[in-house]
Amino acid sequence: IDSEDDLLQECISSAMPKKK
Amino acid sequence: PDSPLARWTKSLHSLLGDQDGAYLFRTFLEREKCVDTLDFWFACNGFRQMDLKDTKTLRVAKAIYKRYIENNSIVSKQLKPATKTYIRDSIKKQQIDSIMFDQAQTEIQSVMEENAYQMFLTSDIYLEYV
Repeated sequence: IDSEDDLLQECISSAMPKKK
Repeated sequence: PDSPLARWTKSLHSLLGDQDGAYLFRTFLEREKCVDTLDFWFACNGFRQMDLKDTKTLRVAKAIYKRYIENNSIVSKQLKPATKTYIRDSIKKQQIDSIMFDQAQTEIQSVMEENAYQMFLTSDIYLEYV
């Protein structure tokens, strides 16, 4: 099970803009 | 087409939609000790895209609440009490909704637009990049 911090980081990263 | 820099000055939204812009703004906020406001903003966007049927989603909602809202952090200080109460109650009742952080995100975004974003556009980090 992922830790809360990992889940939060994953959530933030998923919304960050990616290189085009 | 607009250059990235022209887009950055157009709006906070265009700045945050550009990878280099978002990272440079993040560096600036780290220096200003308010990077949590930006991370919260992105967390709200990420949360909105999560599947409500996934049990992970409730855990992420709780993690966002714990990290940014229930304490006396910079994000919490910039939110209206009613907004915080609404989120706290939703989590307590486990009534998770994709838009449950939208109001909070809007409030944080307004503060960023009025303060940090304006400061960023005149900061040496930005000017050196330009």
